[in-house]
Amino acid sequence: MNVFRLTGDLSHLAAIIILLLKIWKTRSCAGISGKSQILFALVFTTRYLDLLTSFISLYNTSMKVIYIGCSYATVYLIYMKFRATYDGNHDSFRVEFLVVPVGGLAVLINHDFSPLEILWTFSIYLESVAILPQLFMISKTGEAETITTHYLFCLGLYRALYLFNWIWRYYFEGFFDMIAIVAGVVQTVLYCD
Amino acid sequence: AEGELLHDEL
Repeated sequence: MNVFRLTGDLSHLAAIIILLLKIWKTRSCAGISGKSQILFALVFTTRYLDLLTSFISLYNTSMKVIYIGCSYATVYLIYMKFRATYDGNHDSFRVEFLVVPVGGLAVLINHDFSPLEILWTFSIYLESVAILPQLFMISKTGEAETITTHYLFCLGLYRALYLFNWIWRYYFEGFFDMIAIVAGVVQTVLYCD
Repeated sequence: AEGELLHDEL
């Protein structure tokens, strides 16, 4: 654990909670892409299946459970509790155009051809593009609310901090995960937009 | 498990 990774994780957590609180407090999910949130729930679910197979640390386990829980809570608020405020007409990105190629890529390029590892790879690739429905929605409606901008900023910051984390880990631990790094760079570039 | 990759990041 280094300072970049910790602040990256906390920034990620802040983004998730900012979005959840915004929807809860305003009783509205206007301007939020439900499709992006479903993709993030899918990302966390497929990535954290190792909760069932390996224990890394209490921190690691708790954060995973919190991320999964919050992402499902967000999806629930958008599609169930406050679905009357969900702007489905503007959330028209075709997610199959992301999920299918990303699934194919995960099968082709991975560290190990095993179910858990392919799902982990799938989640890494999917996370890098999961925000596209949200960006697409903003481009259609023309304007993002301030709080949505804060959410996007925290998510982008999280990825940028993880890049510094990987540079740190490469120098001090010799750690190098090509799949995570390439996907992380793609993701960071998308958020710069 | 043995031979399994361990992903320690979130």
